[in-house]
Amino acid sequence: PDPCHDEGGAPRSCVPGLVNAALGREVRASSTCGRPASRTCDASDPRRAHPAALLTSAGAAPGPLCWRSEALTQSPLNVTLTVPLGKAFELVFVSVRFCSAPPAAVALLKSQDHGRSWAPLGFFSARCGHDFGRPPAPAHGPPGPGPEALCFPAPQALPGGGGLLAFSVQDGSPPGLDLDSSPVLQDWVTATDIQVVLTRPATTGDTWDSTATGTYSYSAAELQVGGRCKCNGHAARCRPDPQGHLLCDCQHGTEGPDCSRCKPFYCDRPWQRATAREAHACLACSCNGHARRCRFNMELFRLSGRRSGGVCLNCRHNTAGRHCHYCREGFYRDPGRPLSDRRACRACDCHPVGAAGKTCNQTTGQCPCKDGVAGLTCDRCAPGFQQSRSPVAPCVKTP
Amino acid sequence: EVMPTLDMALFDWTDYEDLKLAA
Repeated sequence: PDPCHDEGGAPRSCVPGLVNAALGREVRASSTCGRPASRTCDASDPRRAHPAALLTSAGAAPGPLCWRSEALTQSPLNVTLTVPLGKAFELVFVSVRFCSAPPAAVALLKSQDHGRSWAPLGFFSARCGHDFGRPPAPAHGPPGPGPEALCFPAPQALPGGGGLLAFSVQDGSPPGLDLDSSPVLQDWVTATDIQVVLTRPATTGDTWDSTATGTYSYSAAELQVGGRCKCNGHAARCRPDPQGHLLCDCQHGTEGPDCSRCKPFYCDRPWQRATAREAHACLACSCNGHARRCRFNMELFRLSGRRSGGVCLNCRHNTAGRHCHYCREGFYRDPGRPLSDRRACRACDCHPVGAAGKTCNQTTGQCPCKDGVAGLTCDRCAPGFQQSRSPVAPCVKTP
Repeated sequence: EVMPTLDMALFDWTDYEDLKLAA
């Protein structure tokens, strides 16, 4: 079954499945051990390297399982992990599995413009005021009205020495917001890139501060970004193009990486995101097969009761009008052919001498005849008239 | 009654050369 159309072929909202958007993506780490090589880490030796690629390879690479930062000795001890997702996704969760005791403070950021600007999604620390200058998150989520980046407890330490940071986009969103109807929630969950900033390493208790001395490092095995490829309800899957860029497989007359605009000929009404109730498919302009391009006119759309605003451009086959639905001057409708026929409009063919003009009646094809002249094209004298020698008055009354 | 079509050869174009060209 086609998830984007019902059994009758009518469009319906469709979304790609939930995936780990970070899987196979190239992670950039601001610090990775092994350059220069140490006893336990050598970037040039695959058996002893701890590259950031391990975070998104799902254990596919041989050798060590964990990425590791350099040994950090001086404040600030920030290390940043950046994952470009390749295109816009609608986030569901972000998780980081740490190989050693988890950091005491982490900031989670997102970009919606491929890394040009960043906005926080959440902060994680037992000392929110100290680390981020923010109060701890209220027990029942943000007071609203919109989602916001809150400061949550520090990543959880797991038995055996590892740790886990788990963030759900719902954690920053007030209850009751619906993705279909809330543009602010749509904006909140949308990201093209994710950044995890490890700002304070694990220490014994809360005693660490900027004057502390020692050697610290971060280590993590997996970074997951759970989400759906963002297609605005107009595609059920995303696929890589020949250059490897991920694109929505757009339906409903839409196009673009996120199906966020109508295809050129599908502009009879404005683009809209699909909802569970209404697919809001882009509609093709009605040009009776005589035009390849059209443009949207908001004034006409309003006047039509928000039903149709498309205006056909460059009507061909001698047609004219907003929908190429009548014949242009000098042509008339052939009643024997449907309006969509290439030859639906016939030339008037008014007689050069018998007709008083070149434009015929667009419905009947009747040319305007001079006095005493008859026929559809004014090519003969009416009964009771005979041809004269004057081209100005070609027919005169029969004596 | 079907009337014959206008016969262009019967017209005297002497004073209407421009009309002849247009035709």
